[in-house]
Amino acid sequence: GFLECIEVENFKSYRGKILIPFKRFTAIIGPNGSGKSNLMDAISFVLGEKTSSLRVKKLSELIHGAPINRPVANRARVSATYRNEDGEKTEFSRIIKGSSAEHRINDKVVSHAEYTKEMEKINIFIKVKNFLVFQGQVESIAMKNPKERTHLFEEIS
Amino acid sequence: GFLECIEVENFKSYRGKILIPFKRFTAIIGPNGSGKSNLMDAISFVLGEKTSSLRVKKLSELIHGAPINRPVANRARVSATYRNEDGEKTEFSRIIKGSSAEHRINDKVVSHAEYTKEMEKINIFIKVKNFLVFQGQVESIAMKNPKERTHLFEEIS
Amino acid sequence: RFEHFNQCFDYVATKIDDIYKELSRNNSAQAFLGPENPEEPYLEGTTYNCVAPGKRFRPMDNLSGGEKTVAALALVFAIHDYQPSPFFVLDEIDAALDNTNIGKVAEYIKEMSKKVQCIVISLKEEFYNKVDALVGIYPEQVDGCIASKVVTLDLTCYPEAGDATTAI
Amino acid sequence: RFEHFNQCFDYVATKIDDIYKELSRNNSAQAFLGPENPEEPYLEGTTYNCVAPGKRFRPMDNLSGGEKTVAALALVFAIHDYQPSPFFVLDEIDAALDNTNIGKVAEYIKEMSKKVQCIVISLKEEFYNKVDALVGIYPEQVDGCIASKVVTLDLTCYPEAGDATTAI
Ligand SMILES: Nc1ncnc2c1ncn2[C@@H]1O[C@H](COP(=O)(O)OP(=O)(O)OP(=O)(O)O)[C@@H](O)[C@H]1O
Ligand SMILES: Nc1ncnc2c1ncn2[C@@H]1O[C@H](COP(=O)(O)OP(=O)(O)OP(=O)(O)O)[C@@H](O)[C@H]1O
Ligand SMILES: [Mg+2]
Ligand SMILES: [Mg+2]
Repeated sequence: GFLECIEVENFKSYRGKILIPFKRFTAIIGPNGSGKSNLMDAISFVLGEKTSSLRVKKLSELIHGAPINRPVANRARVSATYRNEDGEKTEFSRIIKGSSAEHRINDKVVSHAEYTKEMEKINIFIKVKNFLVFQGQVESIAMKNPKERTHLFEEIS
Repeated sequence: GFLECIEVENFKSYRGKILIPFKRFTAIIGPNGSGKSNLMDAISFVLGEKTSSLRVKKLSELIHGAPINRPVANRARVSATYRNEDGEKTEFSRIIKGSSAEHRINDKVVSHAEYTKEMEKINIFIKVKNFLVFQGQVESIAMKNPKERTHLFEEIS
Repeated sequence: RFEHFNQCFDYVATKIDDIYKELSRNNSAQAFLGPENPEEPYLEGTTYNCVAPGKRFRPMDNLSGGEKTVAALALVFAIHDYQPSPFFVLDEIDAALDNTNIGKVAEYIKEMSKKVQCIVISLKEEFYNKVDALVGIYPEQVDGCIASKVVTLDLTCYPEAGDATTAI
Repeated sequence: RFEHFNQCFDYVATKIDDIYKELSRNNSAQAFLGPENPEEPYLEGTTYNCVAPGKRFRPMDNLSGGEKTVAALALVFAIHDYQPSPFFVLDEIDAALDNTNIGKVAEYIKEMSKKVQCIVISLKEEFYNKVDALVGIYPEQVDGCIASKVVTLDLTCYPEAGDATTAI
C-alpha cells in the first residue's frame, strides 16, 4: 500500500483546509521557512508521533497562529488516506481539541490503542520510527554510541 | 593583517609538504572526504587549538597515515605565514614530535605561553574561537541555552 | 525476546553491506555491524564500521561529514528493510553531500521507491529532478500572519525524468 | 570583570540587530539580545530572539533550519566584531540555506572580507562564485592510502566575479 494524500486543517503554518497528494516518489520543495518540515510534522502527527518530536511543548501550539498568540481556531486536524494493495481506502485522522487529541479511522472515533493497532497492521510502528528521518538528524544516526545502537535493535525486534 | 599562506607537512590526509596560499576571500572546494575540513583542522591546530576539537583523541593521530596504523613519519608540521598592515611577515609553526607539540615563531623555538601571547597581539584568541565555525556547528550556535550564552560573553570579555 | 533480537540483528548485519555498496556504487565499500559481546549481543553495545570507497578500514569518527551521511543512510535503509513500513519520509538528508553523492543517493531512492513509497524534502535540484511529483510550498501573508500555500506538479506525464527540470 | 562583561554585552547587543537586518537584506528583520537578570546580567542567562523577515515575534525554537542558520550567523558576526581577529574560517555554513539566503550570506561575507579575511569551505557553486581565489582539493591514491592534493585558482585576474564560474 501507499499514502495517497494528507489533508491538514489549521495545523502549524497551514491555515484552513489544504489537501496534499503524493505519488511513489515525491519531493517537497520551497524556500527556507515556507513550511516543508511542518508538512513532515503533520505526517508524523497523524501517525501518532509524540509532541516533543514535533518541535513544540504542548499539543495546542500545533494550531495555526498559536506561537504568536493568535490561534485561528481551537482545533486542528490532520487526515491521512492510505490505499492498500487491493485498492481499499482507509482514512486515519487525528484532531486536536484544546489540550487533547482525538483519533478517528474512517471518521469513526476510536481509542489511541485501537488506532495504534490498526497502524501496526500496515507495518507502521511509530515508536520505532524506522521510516522517518527528521531535519539535521541523519549524521547523528551514524554516530550513535554502541549501547544506543543495541537499544535501536531491541526496539525494532 | 591577514593569513598569507599555510604549509602542511604530513598532517592528516596531506602527505609530504604542501603549500596553500590564501587571498582576501578564499573558498576551499572539493568532493566529500577529499580533505577540506582537514585543512581547517590544520589552521586551527597551528593557532593552538586543542586536540579534541580536531576530531582526534591524541596528537600522534594527526600524522598522515596514523588512523590506518601506517604513519608515514614520526612528525607532522603546520606553518602559517601572517602578514601585518606594514607588510612584515611572521611565521607561526607547530610541530608534532611523538606525543608532544613544539611551537616556533620565525623558526625559533618558543614556549606555549609565549606563542599564545604573540597570537593575542594580533587579536587571535584561540580559547574564545570567535572566528572559527566548524562543520555542522552553525545551527547549534543559535540554539545554545541562555546560561551557555552568558558564558560565551564571559569568555570574550 | 533474545530470539527476536538475534533474528533482527543477523538480518540487518547481512543486508547492510549490500546496501552500502549499492549506495556508494562501489564494490570496494564495506559496512560491518558487530556485537561487542558475541555470546550475548543484547547485553553490550553494537559497533558499526564503514570502509569508504577507495579507503582502508578506519574508525567511524575519522569519516568526513559527507561520508558519515552515506554510512548513516545505509544503516537507516538496512534497519527499515527488516520491518518495512509502506512509506519513508526524509527531511534534507542531502545537506552534507557533494553532487556525485547526491546523484547516487537520489538514484538509490528512486529504485527503492518501486518497493516503498518515498517522500523527500530537499533544497537541491540535483536531488529532486528524478521524482514522480513535486509539492511546492511557498509562504503568503494572510491576515498579518505568514501561512503556507501549496502547489503540486505531476511529473509522470512528461516522457523523461530529465524533462522535469525544464517543466519547473 | 563585571565592567568588561557589560561593555562586551552592550556592544554585541546593539550591533546584532544591524547585522541581522543586513544579512537578511530586510529592515523588518529584528534581533534582540537580553539579560534574564538586568541588574546583574553575568549571573543569569542571556536570551536571544529573532524576528525572521515578514514574520512576527516568536520563540527561537519555532524557526526553521534555514532561519536558525541566518540567526546564528548574525550572532557569530556580532560577537566577532567586538574583538575582531584578522581572519575567519567557516566550514559548510550554507548546508541548510536555500539559494536566496545563500546569495545574501555570500554577498555579506564578500563585503565583510574587505575588513576581515574570509576562508570558507563549501560544496555549492552559488556560494563560492563571488570569491577572490579557489583552493581545490581532490583525493589521490598514493602507496595504498588516499592523500589530499591541492590546486589553486586566482580569480582576481578575471574582470568580473561572475566570470569566475566560466573559468572553473
Ligand atoms: N502553529 C504555527 N502557526 C503558524 N506558523 C507556525 C506555527 N508553527 C510553526 N510556524 C512557522 O513555520 C515556519 C517554519 O516552517 P518549517 O520549519 O516547516 O520550514 P522549512 O520549510 O522546513 O524551512 P527550512 O528549509 O529552513 O528547513 C516558522 O517560520 C514558524 O514560525
Ligand atoms: N591522519 C590521517 N591520515 C590519513 N587520512 C586521514 C587522516 N585523518 C583523517 N584522514 C582522512 O581524511 C578524510 C576526511 O577528510 P575531511 O573530513 O577533511 O573531508 P571533507 O573534504 O571535509 O569532506 P566533506 O565534504 O564530506 O565534509 C577521511 O576519509 C579520513 O579518513
Ligand atoms: Mg525544514
Ligand atoms: Mg568537511
